[in-house]
Amino acid sequence: VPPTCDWRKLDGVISSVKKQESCSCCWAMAAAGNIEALWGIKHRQSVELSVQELLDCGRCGDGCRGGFVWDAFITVLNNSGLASEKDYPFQGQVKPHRCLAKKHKKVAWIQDFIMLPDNEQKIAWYLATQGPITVTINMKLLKLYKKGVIEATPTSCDPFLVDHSVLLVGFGKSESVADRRAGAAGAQPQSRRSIPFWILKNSWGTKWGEKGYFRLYRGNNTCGITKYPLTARVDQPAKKRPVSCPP
Amino acid sequence: SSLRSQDPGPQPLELKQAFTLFQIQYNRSYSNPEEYARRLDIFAHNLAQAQQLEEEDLGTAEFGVTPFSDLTEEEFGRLYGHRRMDGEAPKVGREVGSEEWGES
Repeated sequence: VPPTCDWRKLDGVISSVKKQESCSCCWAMAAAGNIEALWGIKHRQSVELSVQELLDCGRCGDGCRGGFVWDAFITVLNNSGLASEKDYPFQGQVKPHRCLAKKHKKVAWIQDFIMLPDNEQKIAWYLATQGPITVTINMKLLKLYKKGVIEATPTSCDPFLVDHSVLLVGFGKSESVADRRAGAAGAQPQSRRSIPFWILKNSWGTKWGEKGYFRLYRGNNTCGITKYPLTARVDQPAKKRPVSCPP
Repeated sequence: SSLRSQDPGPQPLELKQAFTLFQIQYNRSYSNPEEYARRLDIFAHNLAQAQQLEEEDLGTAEFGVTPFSDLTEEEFGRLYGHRRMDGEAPKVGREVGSEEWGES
């Protein structure tokens, strides 16, 4: 695993930060962002995909009332791909029974999707070698977040109560900073340390957080980041050697 | 900037000024004086909570006025969460027979 990784630095991989408005469609935006990024990496072709298609055509009905990333991937598989955001734009509301998937040309598609292990080292390796993935976290601390690395405890951010899906786009380590923990414990205030972090793309517009992104501490399952790490697979699965059963 | 500089906490006039700035920055207006007063109360509560979050955070995070500073916890969860309804996310078994996570 490399020490740092930031897919935003590669042109054509990470699309612009989206804004959900009053539609609870983080799950669809995270899934679309995942496919866009993988498509950009594997095919060297930048795409912006239709979140509205995921909302209108999902099997669960009103996608603006919430949903799950795996349902978005199932919709993409069922519809043999996704239209572009330009052709099938985001409306911020769902039109029941108005799936327009067949009217528009597909610009990206997936082979399948997988859930990664709940291990931050393995997630970092996959992120660095394959591309961005979706994660679902407890969003409690995001409401009033402005900038910096969030380092929470299971008490301040319950890792089992995850309720918001976002796109994991990178990781790194902060410059050495004054240790808040040392100050709080009454230890030496000049104590310094660097903080490993994840970089995540949110869907609340660019006026929120660090231009639409935020950073979470990496290494202690902060806010449940390892609970549902999901990603689509955009390339063909590697051919496997046939196996034979012993006679 | 960091809320730590606002100690001992915004005074009523400062609070109203901060709220006015928030309204301008995020283009917020309220339909009547009662609604304005309610949102101002929520804003004040959120400012205090931001200060507490920053004190409790172990990293370098700063908390303060955001586009959601006039929303209650309940409103925020309903508008921005991914849950289809109240209750927990479905229990999805992680281990379906194999540690080989390359397999679907």
